[in-house]
Amino acid sequence: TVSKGFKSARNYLSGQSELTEKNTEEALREVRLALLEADVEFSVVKGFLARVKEKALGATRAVAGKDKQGQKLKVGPADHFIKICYDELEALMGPVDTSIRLSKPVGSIMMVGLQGTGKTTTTGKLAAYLQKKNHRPLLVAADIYRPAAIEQLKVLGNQLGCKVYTEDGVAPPELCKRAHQKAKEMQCDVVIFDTAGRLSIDDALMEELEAIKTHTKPDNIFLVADAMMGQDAVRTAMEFDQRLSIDGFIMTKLDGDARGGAALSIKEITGQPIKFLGMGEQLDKLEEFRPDGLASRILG
Amino acid sequence: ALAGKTIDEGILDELEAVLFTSDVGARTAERLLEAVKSKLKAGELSDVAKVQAALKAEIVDILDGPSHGPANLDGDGLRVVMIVGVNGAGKTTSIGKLTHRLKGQGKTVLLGAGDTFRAAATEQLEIWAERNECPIVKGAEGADPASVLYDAVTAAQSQNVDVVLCDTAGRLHTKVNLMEELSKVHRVLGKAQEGAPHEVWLVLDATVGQNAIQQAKQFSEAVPVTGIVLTKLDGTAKGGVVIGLCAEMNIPVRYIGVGEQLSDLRPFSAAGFADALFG
Ligand SMILES: Nc1nc2c(ncn2[C@@H]2O[C@H](COP(=O)(O)OP(=O)(O)OP(=O)(O)O)[C@@H](O)[C@H]2O)c(=O)[nH]1
Ligand SMILES: Nc1nc2c(ncn2[C@@H]2O[C@H](COP(=O)(O)OP(=O)(O)OP(=O)(O)O)[C@@H](O)[C@H]2O)c(=O)[nH]1
Ligand SMILES: [Mg+2]
Ligand SMILES: [Mg+2]
Repeated sequence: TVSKGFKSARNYLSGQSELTEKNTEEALREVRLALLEADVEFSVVKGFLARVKEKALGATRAVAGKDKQGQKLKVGPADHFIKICYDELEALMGPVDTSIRLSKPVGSIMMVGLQGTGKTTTTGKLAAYLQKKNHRPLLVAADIYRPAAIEQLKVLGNQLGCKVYTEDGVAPPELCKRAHQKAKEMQCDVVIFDTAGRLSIDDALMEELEAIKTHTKPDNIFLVADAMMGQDAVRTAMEFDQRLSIDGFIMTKLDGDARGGAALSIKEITGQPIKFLGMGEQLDKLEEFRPDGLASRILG
Repeated sequence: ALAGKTIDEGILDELEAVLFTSDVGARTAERLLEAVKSKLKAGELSDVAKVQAALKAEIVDILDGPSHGPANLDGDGLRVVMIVGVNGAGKTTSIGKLTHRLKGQGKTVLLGAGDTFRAAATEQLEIWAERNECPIVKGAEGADPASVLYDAVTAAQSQNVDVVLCDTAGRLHTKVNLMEELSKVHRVLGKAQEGAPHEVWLVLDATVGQNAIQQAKQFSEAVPVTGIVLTKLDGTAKGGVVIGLCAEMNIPVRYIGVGEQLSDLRPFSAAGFADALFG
């Protein structure tokens, strides 16, 4: 388990008097195992370890404070090393930016991602979140493929007393454009486009997303990613980001016990902020992102 | 890409990278590479192609390991299959595809809409029933899943159907009450039909990382998981975690999902899977 890896690193170092090239390498081996088991992507792990090593060996002796005689107290190498790992991870996760940019009179959010990650449910959650901030969201049923996808969004809209825009026989780019144009007369000030799940390597469907973007110029494009995702996080995030320029991402299903290393990978690749965390199936289970929770989860 | 190179430390590192990025996981990757290293030491592998072949052979060995024979869907009498898994894995869609496959084999199929919780879950399965022109038994929203699936089995008995496919709501394996609900459904199916469910298949998303191991363990504690359906292999994820899963839990992969349409389901081939890992 992850905590086992970090415990081993700490145990190994607690017998040492200071951090050296040799014992740092050994501790890093344990951390590498821990991060891989936490689903952090292979090349992201490499980069992380290189930076930790640099800080571990480059840092002057860490100082914990002064003792009664005013003498500086030195932090032990084990605690120092763990702290560097934790700080580096937190730094990678941040800076925190949970803002949603909304133009006037109608702001827009486009939800994208692989199949089954939680886009439709999160669309409902974002609508609930925005309603609490006195916005009037319009949910746009832009998934015209999945059986009963439109029905699913209508049910969520009903639960929230929120309007749902849908139109038969209209392709998603045109549908989203019309929804955006009609939002004001429908007394709504934010449109949220729920798109169909798709593979990042599906050219036709990725071009559909590009077309929706061209037609609607959304204020926010959020990548919705499953917290239990493995190594594929980097490939997927890279493709979505290169095609669409992701503004931020949302990690879902964090109410499970997945380590969530994919979050680190996606952040590293896109450089964009983690906006929200999905913490359950109900529409009130959306939290604004905070780095400390996710960092300690990945480190165990 | 590796063909024609001489064997050196770099080759093992390259193979390790392939394993890691395919979600094989550190421990299983180590076990696989150790087996190859010992063959190397014994001088059994003369070039890179042989090293890669040896690695594939180890993988096939593990995946073909589960000593279960074919799935228990043939023979006399009604067969009941319970489909379980975490949220969004592809359960409902896989049931739609499996129905198509079973009908192609001359079987009659009935669907049990056991997800009475999620928005439009029943409507979604209804569309798959329509596409397959097969009967479906559903309940009111919020109805007890066990009673809906009990009704599905009794309907199948009276209609002389060959196979009942029971859909259940997605659930995270960490939710104790939801896992208990699953155990209850399992018990109730056994009451509806002797020996039911004959198969309990865990649907796993190929994009999931090491958490798949936890999923398999926890679901197996709630219900006797007898097989895995590995979905979304048409994407870039390799699903390598099933290797360690098979090694540890002895559960066979029965089918793979390779798309969102009716015919996008294939029987699992260990050799095909090992090839795709290095493809
Ligand atoms: N436990 C948990 N389940 C979630 C969360 N978010 C979504 N889900 C569930 O995940 C499953 C998939 O959610 P959807 O909203 O249908 O996913 P989607 O991305 O719209 O799926 P496609 O449109 O098919 O790509 C459903 O069972 C949801 O209830 C979460 O944060 N926690
Ligand atoms: N590309 C691809 N998509 C798949 C595959 N199997 C399922 N999907 C898609 O994954 C998404 C989720 O599928 P569902 O069948 O709703 O998953 P589920 O497990 O029933 O979800 P819940 O009931 O909400 O837990 C849908 O968009 C499906 O079309 C597959 O093999 N390949
Ligand atoms: Mg959806
Ligand atoms: Mg389902």
